[in-house]
Amino acid sequence: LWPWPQYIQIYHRRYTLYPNNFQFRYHADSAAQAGCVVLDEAFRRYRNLLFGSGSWPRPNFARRHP
Amino acid sequence: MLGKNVLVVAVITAECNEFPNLESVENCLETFSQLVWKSAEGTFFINKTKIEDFPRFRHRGILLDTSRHYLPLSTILDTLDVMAYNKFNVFHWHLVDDSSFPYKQEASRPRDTPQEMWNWVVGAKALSLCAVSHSPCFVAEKPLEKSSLEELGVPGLLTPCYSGPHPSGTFGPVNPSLNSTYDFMSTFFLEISSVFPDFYLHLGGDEVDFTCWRSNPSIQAFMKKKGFDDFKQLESFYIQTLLDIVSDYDKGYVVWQEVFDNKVKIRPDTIIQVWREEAPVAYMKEVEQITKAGFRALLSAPWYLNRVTYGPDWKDMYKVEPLAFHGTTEQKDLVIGGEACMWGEYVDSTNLVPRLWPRAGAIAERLWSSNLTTNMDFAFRRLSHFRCELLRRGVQAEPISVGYCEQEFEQS
Repeated sequence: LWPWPQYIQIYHRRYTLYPNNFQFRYHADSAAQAGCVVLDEAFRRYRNLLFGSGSWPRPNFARRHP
Repeated sequence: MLGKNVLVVAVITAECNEFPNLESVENCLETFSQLVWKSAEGTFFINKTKIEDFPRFRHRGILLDTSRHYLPLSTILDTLDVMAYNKFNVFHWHLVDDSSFPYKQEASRPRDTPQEMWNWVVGAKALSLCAVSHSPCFVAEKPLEKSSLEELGVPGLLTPCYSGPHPSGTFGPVNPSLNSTYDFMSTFFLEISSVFPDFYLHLGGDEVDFTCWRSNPSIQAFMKKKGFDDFKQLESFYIQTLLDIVSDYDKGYVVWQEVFDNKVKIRPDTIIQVWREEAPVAYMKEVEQITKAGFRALLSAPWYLNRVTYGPDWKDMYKVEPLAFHGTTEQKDLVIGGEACMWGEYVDSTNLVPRLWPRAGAIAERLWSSNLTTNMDFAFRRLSHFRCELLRRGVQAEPISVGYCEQEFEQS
């Protein structure tokens, strides 16, 4: 991470993210909800930054190479 | 292997339609994006992680000192993006002109509009960045500086310089002895206030050269009338009048350290930017004196990115500790942050990115992270990796040492 956070603890447990299914969502108690332009735009930007703007086939684990 | 398909976001204050300010806290999406990694097979992963994060300093800025006609708006907007990746939150555009202005002003005038400035301010807003300018180009040059104002149609604004008893044909700083000067400045700052929503305006304060004022008989007469025997008193009179005008528009101001050094009377909420490394005193001493007088300080002196040296010069900037001065806890609380500076009007869209990034990131971490985050090896590994991440995002960031990024092979 850059810049380094004030407090961070990283665990070994890891999760897979599937770009096709991944969503940003507002918490029900969030002061901002869908339609908040600044956040909606940020979600769009960061989806592209995370996964790129194309489509993503599900990875084929059977064919994975070392 | 479990999947995670949702990032749930909760914000405490909406601020959807407001301009950001220094109290705005954000950047969680950036942190999240940096936690996601990709395996060699192309699968995206994220490790379980707990983070509590907040900035150490509220004001984390980039000061870009450049001719506006060297940088298209798209380059400025791209810079804002990379600032957000580094958690900078203030873009301070120190608009200047190169020496060909106004003789080649047709090169800049088509883009020289409030609308373009507004596009920039709105672009910054979308990224939760504050936009600060103290030389809005659509009106004029810096208020104090000898400039092209005469040619731009503000007659009488600049002081005519004299050679002996006759005008020399050249002009000096703004003429502080005329009421019309302050009428103009009032209009000037009204327009600035209408375009720049930030509470603070940067007023400069370092540009006065007394030589021309000293040569002018009407300035000498004004000095006599006011009872001034030192041109610093005239400078103080001028700057104080400007500050009063700005205050009338409910704006606060950031000034260069000279205003403090010259003992100009300023409002208690003034922010003083320390930009001189050694004079009149070492910059840390200056910060000590400013905070001792009860003013807030902004540090720039040790962070000149325009100085490019051989080798890993980011390390010196990374090592700077902004609170390493003698002072009380209250004094240290008055240091609100700093700005990385890219001085030099010659920076253009061909060299801005590699000069800025990732070296500016060293300053970003110093201003964001805990004072205990100082390990150079740890920083080097992360900054090298972050440079690769910037490349992946399309930013042509310079290497900080020998080595390579996978992204460079992918691109070739």
